Amino acid sequence: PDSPLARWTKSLRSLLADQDGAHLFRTFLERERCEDALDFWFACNGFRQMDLQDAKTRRVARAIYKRYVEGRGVVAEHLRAATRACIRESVKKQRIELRMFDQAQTEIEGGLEESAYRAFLTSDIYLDYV
Amino acid sequence: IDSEDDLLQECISSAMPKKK
Repeated sequence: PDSPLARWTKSLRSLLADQDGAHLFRTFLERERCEDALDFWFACNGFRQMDLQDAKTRRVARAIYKRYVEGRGVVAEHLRAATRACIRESVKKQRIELRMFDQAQTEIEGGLEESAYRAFLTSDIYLDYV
Repeated sequence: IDSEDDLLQECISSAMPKKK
């Protein structure tokens, strides 16, 4: 009952907490060309663990913004305009906070949960593994 | 000095689940 597979079907979060689960889900997303959504989700988690005193943190915030928020990728497409604007302001004004991507992460997580996660659980990638 | 891409990759990897 507490096998990894049982956990994967419990929730998106429990799937992502498992190394094999996260890896398999990313393979599925690659096929759908939306693996950026997952990378962004992990980047937000990693960013929250950083140290504001570290000069690296500011550069990572800018890198996340440039890679996922500012362009026309799958993440930017799924974020609310207000959320993107808010992050843009923070980066431009160098108001870096560890929770500055939280809202965006919530929006992306919601999108993953509603579509990709459900599709994953009925995909051949998942079924073959099972 | 690390490129921003490297820093981003490092940030993503740090949050990935580790083998139990």
